[in-house]
Amino acid sequence: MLEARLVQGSMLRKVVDAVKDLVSDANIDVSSSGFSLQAMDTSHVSLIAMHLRADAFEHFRCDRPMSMGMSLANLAKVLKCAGSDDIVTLKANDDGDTVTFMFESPKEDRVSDFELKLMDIDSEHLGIPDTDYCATVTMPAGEYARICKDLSSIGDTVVISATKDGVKFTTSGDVGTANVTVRQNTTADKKEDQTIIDLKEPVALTFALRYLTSFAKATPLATHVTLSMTRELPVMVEYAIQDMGHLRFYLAPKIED
Amino acid sequence: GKGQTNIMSFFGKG
Repeated sequence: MLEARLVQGSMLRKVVDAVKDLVSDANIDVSSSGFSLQAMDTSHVSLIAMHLRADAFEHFRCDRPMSMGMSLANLAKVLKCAGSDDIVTLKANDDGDTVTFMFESPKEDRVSDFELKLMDIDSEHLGIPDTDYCATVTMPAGEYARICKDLSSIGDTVVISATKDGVKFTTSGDVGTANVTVRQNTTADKKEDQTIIDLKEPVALTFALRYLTSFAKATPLATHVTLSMTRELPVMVEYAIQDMGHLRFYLAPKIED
Repeated sequence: GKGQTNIMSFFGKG
């Protein structure tokens, strides 16, 4: 039996809205540690790894680990029916082929429940090694989203170069070329405006902008985004889910022939 | 696309 009650139900909807355009169907794995979702996009260029800790839930009961295959588009439709302040409770039987979502308004004057059919999805689980990144950039999530949007209008590939002066995003296309440099800013009075760069050694990597832009759909989740890079490895784009967990995107680099 | 690597070449089957 699975029963999990999330007071900030809107976080679930923000996570699903952030990933549903990249991954259509996915297994949501539940265990005593919480909820996890790991899935590649259809072209196997990017990987999503989400974890929501059990202690994020006001009530969490998971008698035995289970894997719930779902269409993320259908899950998004169901979560759209929840009020932004609703408490969301998930329930599923161990051998069940459905999962029930219950939405309760804060005043408990409105309760609704939606039952979603589960699917059999055979997804291979990838091992993500812990990496000691050369460069880690924590910047305002809105700033990152704007850079992706602006540069996407100029080119479809971006070189992200992290040096001691800052992080430079460069693209070029038929229109011309564009450079955006983001510098360390630890003195901003509002914490959410700060940009922190931790550089062990300079690194420059090339990526397809369309994936980085898609990751920015997670912007409503957090005030900051963290980009972690090491030469010749996928970049990790991470959004914290408040203090409940994280949503991580990994994107394989492009290498010049 | 040109020079795009596959994520699976970095993350083995776990």
